[in-house]
Amino acid sequence: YPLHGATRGEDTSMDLLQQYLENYYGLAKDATQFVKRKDSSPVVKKIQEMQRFLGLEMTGKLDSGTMEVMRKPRCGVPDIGH
Amino acid sequence: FNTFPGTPKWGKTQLTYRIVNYTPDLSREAVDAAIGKALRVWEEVTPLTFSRIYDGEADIMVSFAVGEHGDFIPFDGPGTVLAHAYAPGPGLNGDAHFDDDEQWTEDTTGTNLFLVAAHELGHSLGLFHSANPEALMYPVYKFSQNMAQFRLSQDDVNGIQSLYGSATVSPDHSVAPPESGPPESATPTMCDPALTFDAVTTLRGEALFFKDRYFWRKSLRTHEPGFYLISSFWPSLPSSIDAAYEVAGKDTVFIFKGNQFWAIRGHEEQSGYPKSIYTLGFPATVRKIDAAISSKEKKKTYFFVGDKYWRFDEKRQSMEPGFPRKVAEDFPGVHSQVDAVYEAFGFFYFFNGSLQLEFDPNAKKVTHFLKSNSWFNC
Repeated sequence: YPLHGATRGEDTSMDLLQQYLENYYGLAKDATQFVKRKDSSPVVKKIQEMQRFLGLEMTGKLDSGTMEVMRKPRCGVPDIGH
Repeated sequence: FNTFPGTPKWGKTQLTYRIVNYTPDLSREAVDAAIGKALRVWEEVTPLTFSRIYDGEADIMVSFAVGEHGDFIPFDGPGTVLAHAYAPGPGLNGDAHFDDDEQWTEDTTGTNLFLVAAHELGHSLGLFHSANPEALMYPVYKFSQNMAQFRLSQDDVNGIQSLYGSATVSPDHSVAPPESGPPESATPTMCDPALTFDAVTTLRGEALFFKDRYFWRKSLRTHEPGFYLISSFWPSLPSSIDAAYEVAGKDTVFIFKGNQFWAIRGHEEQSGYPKSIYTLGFPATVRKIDAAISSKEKKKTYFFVGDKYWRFDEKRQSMEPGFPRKVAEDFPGVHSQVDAVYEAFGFFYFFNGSLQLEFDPNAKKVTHFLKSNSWFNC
C-alpha cells in the first residue's frame, strides 16, 4: 500500500530525528517508542536540547528550520559528551 | 566554546602529525596543503607547533576511510557525517578521520577539505563542539566564500587559548598556563617607529618584509609597498616565520619556521615540503633559524642562529666545515641576535628590533644605522 506523500515524509523525518538524537544527543537506542510519539516529554526535551545547542528557537517541535539544520552535512562527533 | 568532558589536552606544545593515506579526489599536494593550512589555523593563535612525520605513530594521525574503518564508529556514505576526530591522548586519541565517500575539494564545489580539517583538528587539540554558529567548531558544515582569508572566530580563539594559552612557551616546551585574556592580534603598520620584522628576503627582484601573518612587497620601481596576507599568496606557509632567503639561481625562496622549512617559486608552493632543517646539516641543538641570506655571487647561504652563523655551500649542497662561527668576529659591529638579514647594493642589512645595520662585507664594518622600516619611505 503506497503511503500518502505527507505521511511518508513525516516518517522519514521521524527516522532522521531518531538517528540524529541517538547519534549526537545521547538518546537511548531503546527509546524508539518515544520518538514515534514525538509529543512525549523525553523526546521534546531532547529536541529542545538540540535546538538550544544549534542556536535554533527552542520549540521542542520538529519544525522546518530544525529539519533544515539536521539535513546539513556535519561533523560526526556527538554534540554532547559521553 | 566547549572542551571535551574532563578537558583533555596535550601536555606538550610540539606535536607530530602524519597523513596516513590520501583521498583519490585530490592530488597529494592538495591534501598536504589543506592539512598543513588547517594546522596552522591553530598554530597561529597558540604556542603549539606541528611537525610532520612519515612513519610510525604520530600524535595526530590523519586518514581517509569509508564505512566501518576500525574504530566502531562507521562512516555513513555520501553526505551527513563528513569526518570525526578524537580528543587529545595516546593511540586513537588525537586522530582525525575523513569520510572518503564525500567529494573532497580545494574549493567549495564539493566538501572543502581545509575547512573540515581545521574543525576536526580542533577536536584533536581538545575543543568540543561550540554552540556558536559563527565558530569553526560549530558542528554543522558551512563553507566560507572567502577561504583564502579564513580566520578563526573569537569563540574558537578563546576556546583553544583556554587550553594552551596564546604564545608563551617555556624553555622545555611544556604548556604554559593560559593567559587571562586572549589579545587581539593587531595589524602591523609600516611606519610604526617600533616596527620589527620576522624575516626579509628578495623575490624576483622585489623585497618581501614578513611580519606575523602579513608581508610587505616592495619593488624598487614603486614608492609604496603592497601589504598582503601570507596565506593569500601561499596558503600552506605558516605565519610568524623565522627566516627567509632567495636562491636566485634556483628561482626559489626558502621559508623557515621552527625546525622546518618550505620552498616557494613565485606563487607556487613546492611539493615535498616542509622539510626538516636537519636535512641541511644543522645539529640537533639548533631549534630555529633567526635569519638567513644567500649570496648570489658567492653561492653561499648564511644562517644566523643566536650569536653564531653557519655557511651553506649552494654548489655542493652541504654545510661548510669550520662552522658555526661567531657573528661578531666575522661581522664586526653586529653584536646581538638578528631578526632578519637582507642584501642590496652589495651591502648586508641586519635587522635587530626596530634598528637596521648596514654592513659593508668588503670593508668588514657597519657603515650606517637605520630604522628597520627605512625601505618604506616613511
